Amino acid sequence: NPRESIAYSQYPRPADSPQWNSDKPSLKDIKVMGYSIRTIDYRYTVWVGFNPHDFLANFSDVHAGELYFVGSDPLQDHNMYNDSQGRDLPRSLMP
Amino acid sequence: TAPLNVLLIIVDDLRPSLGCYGDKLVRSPNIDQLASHSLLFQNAFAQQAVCAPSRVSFLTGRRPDTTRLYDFHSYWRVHAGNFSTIPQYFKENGYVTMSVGKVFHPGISSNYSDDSPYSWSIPPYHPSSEKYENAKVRMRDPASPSLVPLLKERQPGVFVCFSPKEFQKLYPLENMTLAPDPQVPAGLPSVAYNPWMDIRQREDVQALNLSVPYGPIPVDFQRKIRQSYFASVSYLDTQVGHLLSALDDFQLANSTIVAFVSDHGWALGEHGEWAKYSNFDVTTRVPLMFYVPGKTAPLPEAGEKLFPYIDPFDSVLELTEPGRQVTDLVELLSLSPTLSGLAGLQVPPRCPIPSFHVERCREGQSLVKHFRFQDLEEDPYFRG
Repeated sequence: NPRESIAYSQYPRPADSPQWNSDKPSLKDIKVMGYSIRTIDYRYTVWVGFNPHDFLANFSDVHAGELYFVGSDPLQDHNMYNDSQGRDLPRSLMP
Repeated sequence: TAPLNVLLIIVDDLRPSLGCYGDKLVRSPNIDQLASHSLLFQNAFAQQAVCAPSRVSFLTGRRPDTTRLYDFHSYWRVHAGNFSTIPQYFKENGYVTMSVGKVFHPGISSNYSDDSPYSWSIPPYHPSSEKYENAKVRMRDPASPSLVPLLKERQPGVFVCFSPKEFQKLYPLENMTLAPDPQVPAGLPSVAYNPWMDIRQREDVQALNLSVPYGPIPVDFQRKIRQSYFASVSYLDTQVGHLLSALDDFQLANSTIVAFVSDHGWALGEHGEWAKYSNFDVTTRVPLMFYVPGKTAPLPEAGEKLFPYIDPFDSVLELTEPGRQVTDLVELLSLSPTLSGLAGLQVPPRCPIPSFHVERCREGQSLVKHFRFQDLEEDPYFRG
């Protein structure tokens, strides 16, 4: 079962660019949420629009993405997301 | 057949820079000793790399999207749902539960009471030195005793004090390494970058006049920050050593589960970042290990010390044999069902979606299956 060896994390942001409250945005200021899934092989993160009033993420509103492969890039310095666009990850692995 | 005690050690901001995780530089002999008797998870990850959301998540067993706590400014029981916690579940099952120091993040996120009385049998204890946590200190000197009027505070069985500066001697600056990838990666989306604003506000960092948000910290200063972080880790290790040694002294090592975790990791210059506040592995990966008497290690014999204190200043530290390890990816969220299972309590059922109306359920997997060791099951000593 692929879900048995996956770890999810998330982080909120107030804007697409770094600003004074990017580290610790208050709920009302959260505009973007970065959702990550990790397997033993990769980390895939999508930064999507987030509504702090109804706590809903909009996965159609993708602001940015990250994709790192553990084998070739264990330190996560080479973002392959743009190279992977058009090739969706299996839906069963999405949060 | 008697219920096991549970000692849950939660460390703030600790990444797995520990000997038992393969770090050759850091001196952590007491935590390594615990690991040698434990099942250690090599790839454990927090659900959000900041204190209050992470702690509320793993203490309730729910993801931040369920606790609806992404910042520090709300109490989940009011804001999201009346979710039970790990200590509450144990308390309701006959345990006496006690909190020392920072278990829940202080403030409104735990109702200004560390979630008492829901979670705790007696009022949580806080050392008075805790109020200096955010006192005006320099970034590279967070451990000066001269800044802390109360160095030690005692309560029966409790020993808490600030990290003394002397531990920096374990890490001569000339031996300090830098992060292997100290540059902000070219392909990193700007939204993913954490500008480490809290670090920039420290007095000594302000004096560096760094450009915001991407200006790098000078190399010499990076070494000093890393030196102080590792010194803090070794200091913490001595505190863990004293605590575990007390288990031996009170002959509790054969009846106490010890779980050791951190709330999230910490970047030490990787990707040009410091502190936490991101989705990178360095900020989300955490140490996670469980000592279960008679399961992860043989029961100590009468008078045997399983956790003798080890001084990290000893010039020759014996290499500790690694214990059992799991490389599967796991989530900190699994702490709740795993502790329940190991203690013999019923593991809460999986949460429905949504689960705001359900007081007790789990969004993470129980890790108990990893504690079935075939070789042990075949060993008559262990079976006995």
